[in-house]
Amino acid sequence: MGEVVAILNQKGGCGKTTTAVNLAAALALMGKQILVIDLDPQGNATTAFGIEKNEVDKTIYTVLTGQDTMEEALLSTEISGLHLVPSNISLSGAEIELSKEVGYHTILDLSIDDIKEYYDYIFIDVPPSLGILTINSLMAADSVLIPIQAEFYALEGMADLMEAMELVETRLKSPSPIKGILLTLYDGRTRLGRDVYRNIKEYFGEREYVFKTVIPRNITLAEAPSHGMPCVIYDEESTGTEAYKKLAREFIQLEDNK
Amino acid sequence: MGEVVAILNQKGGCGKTTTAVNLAAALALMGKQILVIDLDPQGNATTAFGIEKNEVDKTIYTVLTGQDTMEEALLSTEISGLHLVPSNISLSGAEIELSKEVGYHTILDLSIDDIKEYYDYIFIDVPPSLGILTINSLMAADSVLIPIQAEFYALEGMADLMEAMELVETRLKSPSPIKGILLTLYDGRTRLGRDVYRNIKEYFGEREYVFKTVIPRNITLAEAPSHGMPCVIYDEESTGTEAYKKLAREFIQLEDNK
Ligand SMILES: Nc1ncnc2c1ncn2[C@@H]1O[C@H](COP(=O)(O)OP(=O)(O)OP(=O)(O)O)[C@@H](O)[C@H]1O
Ligand SMILES: Nc1ncnc2c1ncn2[C@@H]1O[C@H](COP(=O)(O)OP(=O)(O)OP(=O)(O)O)[C@@H](O)[C@H]1O
Ligand SMILES: [Mg+2]
Ligand SMILES: [Mg+2]
Repeated sequence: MGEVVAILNQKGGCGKTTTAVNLAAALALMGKQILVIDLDPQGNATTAFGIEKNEVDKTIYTVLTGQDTMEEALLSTEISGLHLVPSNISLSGAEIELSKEVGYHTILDLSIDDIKEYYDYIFIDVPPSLGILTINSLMAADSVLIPIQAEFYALEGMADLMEAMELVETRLKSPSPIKGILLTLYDGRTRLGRDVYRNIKEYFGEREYVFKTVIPRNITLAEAPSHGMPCVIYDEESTGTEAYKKLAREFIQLEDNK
Repeated sequence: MGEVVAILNQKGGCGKTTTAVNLAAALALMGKQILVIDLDPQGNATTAFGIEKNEVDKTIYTVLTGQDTMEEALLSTEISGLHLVPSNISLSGAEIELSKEVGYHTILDLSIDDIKEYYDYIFIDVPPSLGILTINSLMAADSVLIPIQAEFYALEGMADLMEAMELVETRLKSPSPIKGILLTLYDGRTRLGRDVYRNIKEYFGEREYVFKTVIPRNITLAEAPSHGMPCVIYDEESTGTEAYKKLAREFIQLEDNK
């Protein structure tokens, strides 16, 4: 039965989409059946898989508003075993529209139910906010992966994120344990990078798992989206690819240790 | 009469806060009277000026919900001539709360009216989304400054941003001309950086102004927030400081040329 993993952090630009896309692709290359749900109106995950976001007519927006099922909206990608539910700017009106529905925070969770059994993992790429789309992703998720950039603002936002997750857990009775904290865009040559990394390990301490794999800043990861494919496909030799493949192995390892 | 400038781009992590904070500070050092409104629930601009965001009780949230006026909520900072209206996570509930009010998109615009005359410039730091807070900032703004990172996803988001601005202009009759497009986090050594920069200039062509000042990637800009002060105060010699001071001069120049 597929595990739903939300990739989230309200801080913008910390590598959520890059992680959702490349971790999903690396796991698919290992033979896992994977679904990626693009829950961001920016539609970056959709573009990263080479899909023209403004030409699709069934998206996560039409699923959340009840026009299509998840099964109807999902698309296959160039990568065998990896499907995507696309998104585009039409989703940006959803927060207000959904807020008028009774029980609006479980809409995504319910729509995933029909297709969960077909996948080993379902990854949700979440927009940079703590609004309704993020709450929906927390309700639907079995676990959460938190990418964090080794910079000051990113560390500062952790307390707000933990609080929002705590609220969803206590008020909406839907705990989403943290699968792991992933350090991204890491540049070990800077004192800031090293300092924040040390702070992150201290902040989470024994309470949460911090992935041993660290994703370095690597230009190929930023170039791959313009070629419409994940970096792990675009350039097998790059250090970005190696890091996400290593993360995929560690991710699987966590499962085995359970 | 103060000009209201919204610093916005729905793409996360492209230097909105860093630009709002350092451009505002550089203009204050030139003797201008400046107000910064932190409209992001993350409260990064508040922290950047050394204010403990969770200890203030009057914020932009209490202003937008009618509990306080802008005048009551504004704080002075260490920089003479620069005031701040702080923000914190309490703002993240505002989007849904505001959406229930009639004429919710003009709430910020109306609350700025009483204090506009005391300042030369009022900068709004906008969260990474195209939701109600962003619409409010577009309604209140006399002009818009768009920071854009020289990366693929950032370029891809431009069409959505232009469309949202077009909608506010035609449907809500509140045009916000683009003051300029600012290239941030620029690394000219990478082909991606150079390619995207060229694309940005072609995309905007003669239609919009692209600032001649380019903000390079510079570690001091990322370190300054952890010391609670803008980089232009924290380290006068850094290339980040020089770039924002140059931007401030170009910004003033634009005014003079009008
Ligand atoms: N390890 C890395 N090395 C170099 N560039 C990276 C890396 N990870 C991400 N990037 C680039 O940094 C930018 C931000 O990453 P990304 O868009 O994945 O973050 P995000 O958290 O999804 O952003 P948003 O908050 O807007 O959704 C993108 O241009 C991406 O290509
Ligand atoms: N020119 C620069 N050189 C180096 N680091 C920078 C530069 N500009 C911004 N940064 C750092 O990059 C990160 C993103 O910048 P910032 O937070 O200002 O972007 P933002 O657009 O406001 O993000 P958000 O979308 O989350 O509001 C921050 O950690 C900041 O310190
Ligand atoms: Mg993203
Ligand atoms: Mg910001």
